[in-house]
Amino acid sequence: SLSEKLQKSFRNLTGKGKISEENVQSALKEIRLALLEADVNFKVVKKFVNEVKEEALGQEVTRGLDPGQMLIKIVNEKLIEILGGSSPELNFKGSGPHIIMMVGLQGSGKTTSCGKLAKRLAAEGRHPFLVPCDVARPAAILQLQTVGKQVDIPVFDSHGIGKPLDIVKKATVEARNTGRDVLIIDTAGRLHIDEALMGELKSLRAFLEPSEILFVADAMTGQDAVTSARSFHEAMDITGVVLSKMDGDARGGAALSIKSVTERPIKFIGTGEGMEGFERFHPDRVASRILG
Amino acid sequence: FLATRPIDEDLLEELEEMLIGADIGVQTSMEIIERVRREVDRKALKNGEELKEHIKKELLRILAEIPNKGFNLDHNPTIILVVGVNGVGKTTTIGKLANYMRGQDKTVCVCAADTFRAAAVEQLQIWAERAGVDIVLKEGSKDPAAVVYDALERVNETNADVLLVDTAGRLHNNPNLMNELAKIRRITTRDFENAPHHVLLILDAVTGQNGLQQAKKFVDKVGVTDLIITKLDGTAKGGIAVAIANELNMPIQFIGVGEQMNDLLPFNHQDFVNLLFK
Ligand SMILES: Nc1nc2c(ncn2[C@@H]2O[C@H](COP(=O)(O)OP(=O)(O)OP(=O)(O)O)[C@@H](O)[C@H]2O)c(=O)[nH]1
Ligand SMILES: Nc1nc2c(ncn2[C@@H]2O[C@H](COP(=O)(O)OP(=O)(O)OP(=O)(O)O)[C@@H](O)[C@H]2O)c(=O)[nH]1
Ligand SMILES: [Mg+2]
Ligand SMILES: [Mg+2]
Repeated sequence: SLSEKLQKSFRNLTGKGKISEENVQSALKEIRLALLEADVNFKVVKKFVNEVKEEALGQEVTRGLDPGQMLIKIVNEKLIEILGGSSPELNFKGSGPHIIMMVGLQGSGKTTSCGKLAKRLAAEGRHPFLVPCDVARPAAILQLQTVGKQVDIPVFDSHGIGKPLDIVKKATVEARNTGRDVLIIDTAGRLHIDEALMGELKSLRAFLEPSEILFVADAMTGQDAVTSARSFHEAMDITGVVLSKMDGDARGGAALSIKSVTERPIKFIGTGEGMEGFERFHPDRVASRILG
Repeated sequence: FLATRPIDEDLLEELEEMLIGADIGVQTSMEIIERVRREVDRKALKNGEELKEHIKKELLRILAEIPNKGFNLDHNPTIILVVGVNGVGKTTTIGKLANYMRGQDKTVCVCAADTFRAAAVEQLQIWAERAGVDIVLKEGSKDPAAVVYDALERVNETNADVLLVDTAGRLHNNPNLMNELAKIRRITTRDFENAPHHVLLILDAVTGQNGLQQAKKFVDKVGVTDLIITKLDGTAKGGIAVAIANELNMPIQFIGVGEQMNDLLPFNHQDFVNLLFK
């Protein structure tokens, strides 16, 4: 484990010593390695390790306290601070109906997360309405309709309309007419480098004026997490992140990468394929998972 | 600009970070740079450009050393199981493969053995239609084994050349789901000699180091024979495939480069390595 490795690198430092440039080098190397192996982006790791070094230097190693343990504490607290911090609550300010857009790369878990989110909001006493806007993927509309049935939430019938903008125009009318107070918009997966599709997403946002734009990302994403998250954020000004497939055994370094580069809160994690697999994000749990 | 850069510690560090940034993995990246450093010490490399070319050679060497029996479709019939974690592109890739094989004058049958996920069967149906191939599905069935049995029968009846079995996405750390997959594989061994002839692991190019763990578990449970990397039309480099290829000796047969039927290319080592450096 990382704590064992750090204790080893500080083996020679006991009693009244101070953490110095020299003796902290091998410990910092171990921290860098652990974070890279956990899939944190290398640029994020560089910045993180430098900040840890700043904080660690000059710290007194008092009798009885293990410098390795001190360093782990600094790293852990810093991780929690970066991962947490901002409010994970969904924004429902102002009068409804409120709109939540789900965006992200192909296959990240958007459609499934729409159902999970709808189920959660319904349990909170709201009246969600699922709106399928993926007209590209085969059977995507049917997929969301099926998911909607599983969670007993109404789904707008997008079949035969053809354009996402036309779909949302009709869906918002139907939502109002049927007393639905929050619309969850499922969008097609797309690459952040696809200008046309990112443009489509922007025009959807312009029309909808959503109170939440959630970037759904796969917990097993590697170094590319920074690139896609940054692009989606620059294009859409996302309000939060959903990290899916956390029931896997990926260390989840993507969480740190995405949080660092967007500074938007990770609001939920997906913990399974079923509709109950949806939890609030806990920075401390994910921090210890990243550290391994 | 690299040709003018002197080889110093900064450049080596930069190139190591580039490899890490491509998801090659820390250990592998460090090993490659270490080997390259020895060439530098021997004064064998004069500038940054030569250094980069040498690293590319290292990567090509790793990929070339993997035994590759090619993608043989002449087993009469050839039974192919398609597996992988959730959302990587299995169903879409099967559509592309079916089309590709038809282009090679093979009659293809696809089997909708994902009986779990919402609209999975309908999704494959649309792909089968697009590719112009036969599909075996079982309305209302929640048992993938039953659909596979039906598909094997159909292949026998119709003398199809290839059977592509679509399976539900599953996480490799879920023992029940992995056991289910092992059972599905066992069923495909029954009727035809040496089946399944290919077990294709589909891997998303954005996958980080967890991809190695995925591959190991799938190899252990269902004996993966080949790799397909999808979504290489994005910005992810798919470097984890190098680690998988290296550690598990697994050949990469195709890459997915888009969401349309023709967006499937046979794997080309040189193109892949060049992309890693873009
Ligand atoms: N184990 C697990 N699987 C998940 C989770 N979230 C989604 N999935 C699965 O991931 C796969 C992809 O999910 P989708 O909801 O279709 O993903 P998507 O982002 O809508 O995909 P596109 O619309 O094609 O971009 C499906 O097999 C889901 O069941 C999760 O939290 N855990
Ligand atoms: N850009 C791009 N998208 C791809 C590629 N391959 C698949 N996709 C997309 O990835 C998403 C998921 O594809 P699926 O075929 O449903 O993936 P799957 O592995 O069958 O998913 P599950 O059955 O839910 O586990 C879809 O939106 C596909 O269009 C590719 O090579 N490039
Ligand atoms: Mg979807
Ligand atoms: Mg599928």
